[in-house]
Amino acid sequence: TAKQTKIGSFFEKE
Amino acid sequence: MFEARLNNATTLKKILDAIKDLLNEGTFDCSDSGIQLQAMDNSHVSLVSLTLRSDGFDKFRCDRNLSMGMNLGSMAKILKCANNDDTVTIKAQDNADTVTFMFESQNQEKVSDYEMKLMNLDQEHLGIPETDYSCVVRMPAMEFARICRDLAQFSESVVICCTKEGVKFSASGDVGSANVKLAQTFNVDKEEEAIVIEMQEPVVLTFACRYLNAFTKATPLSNQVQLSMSADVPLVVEYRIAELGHIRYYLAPKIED
Repeated sequence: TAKQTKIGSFFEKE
Repeated sequence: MFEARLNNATTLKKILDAIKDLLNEGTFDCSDSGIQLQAMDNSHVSLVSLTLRSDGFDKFRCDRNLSMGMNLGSMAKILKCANNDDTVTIKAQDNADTVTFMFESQNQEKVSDYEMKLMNLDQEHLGIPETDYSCVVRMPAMEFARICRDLAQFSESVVICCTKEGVKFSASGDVGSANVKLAQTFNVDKEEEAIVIEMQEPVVLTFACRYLNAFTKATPLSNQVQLSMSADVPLVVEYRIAELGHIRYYLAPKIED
């Protein structure tokens, strides 16, 4: 089964 | 002083419909270049990015940068009070804690205004880098909405496989499996019916259907939708808003454990 990733792990916080 | 006017309330109603299922609230950042909103959904799986350019408004004035945190459910209640062909003006004083929506009928005989309290939202802002995507697909927005709706019946997830031959959407679950293949179109009469695939490298990605279906609430804003994909990075689903801007949804992929 595929695990849902979080969007924050792909983009840097500003 | 901030003031932004659209001669037709329909566009603003459609924009709100496109974001209110994903977001309970959002901060509208206003500057002389226009209005921007960026917010993650409650579960932090997707990100909504809305850009409305100042030159797309029928009148736009923003003397000082202004961030207006709004409850989108409350905003929806207010916009319900506007007729589609009303002129809508959004107004706020500098440093105000309220925003006013004014609706004017075409014949100017009815003018209503609704004042809404603003919220102080402590939202994280994410920097989204410019990315060259492996595959970019443009297709009719209605077709994409139809596929997302159909495949959601079979599984919580949809697999998008893009090659130079075409794009395939697949879902499989207890009932069985479903595959929808779209080939690139050639010589279509109308540009809005075209399916165009720009591929550098083929990609296969898995996404949650419920978010894709939430994004398709933007379908009334645009004839076409653009999907941008690269391996192991968020999908970008973009709807252009004619002469005004765009709404982009970023969706984190599902990745094999």
